[in-house]
Amino acid sequence: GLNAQAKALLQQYRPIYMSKLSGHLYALREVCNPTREQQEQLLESSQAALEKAVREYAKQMAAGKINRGIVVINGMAQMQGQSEPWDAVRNELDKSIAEHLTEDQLALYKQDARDRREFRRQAAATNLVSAIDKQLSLTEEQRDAVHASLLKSWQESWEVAVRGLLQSPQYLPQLPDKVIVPHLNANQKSVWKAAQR
Amino acid sequence: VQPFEPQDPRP
Repeated sequence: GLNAQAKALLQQYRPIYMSKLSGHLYALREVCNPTREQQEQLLESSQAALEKAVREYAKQMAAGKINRGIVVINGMAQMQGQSEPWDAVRNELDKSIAEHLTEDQLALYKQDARDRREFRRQAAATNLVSAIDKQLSLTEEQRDAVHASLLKSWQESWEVAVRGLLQSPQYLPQLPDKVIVPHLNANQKSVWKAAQR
Repeated sequence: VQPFEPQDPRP
């Protein structure tokens, strides 16, 4: 039983997540060359999880329970990130992959996931260094040192920080001082501290 | 992205 607003939200969100899921399944087909039957199993279970999660999300949103990144479930506030439909789809897909792929296919899949993560990390670190460089005019040595320092203490959430670069050319991401400051000179330190406030 | 459709694997 969804009300009209929840139905409209479902219509709006379903194709977005379906398209994301399709992208993952195409990639998986390239990497693991699954049989038709395996593809059917993965599609079926992940699509069912998607439908369930998006319905729930639309329902909560229509009920006004999703606000400023916080969802209220049974009176308990939870971070929106944990209940976003995609997390549920991802979990089901991972489960289904572990269940239906052969060991060899699974090894290929895991290696590909590692490669992608590493590529994303490198690219995000490069973009963060570039943003810091625009504000602080780093030397080449400093750029290399900050890049290495970022990768050494990398946090997944910093990938999201890169999005800020699209919003504003003056953007400086919030990053821990201990990762950046040891590599700056006195002038750069004061600009950095001012920007982090 | 076109919806994913299962197909026969490459030979």
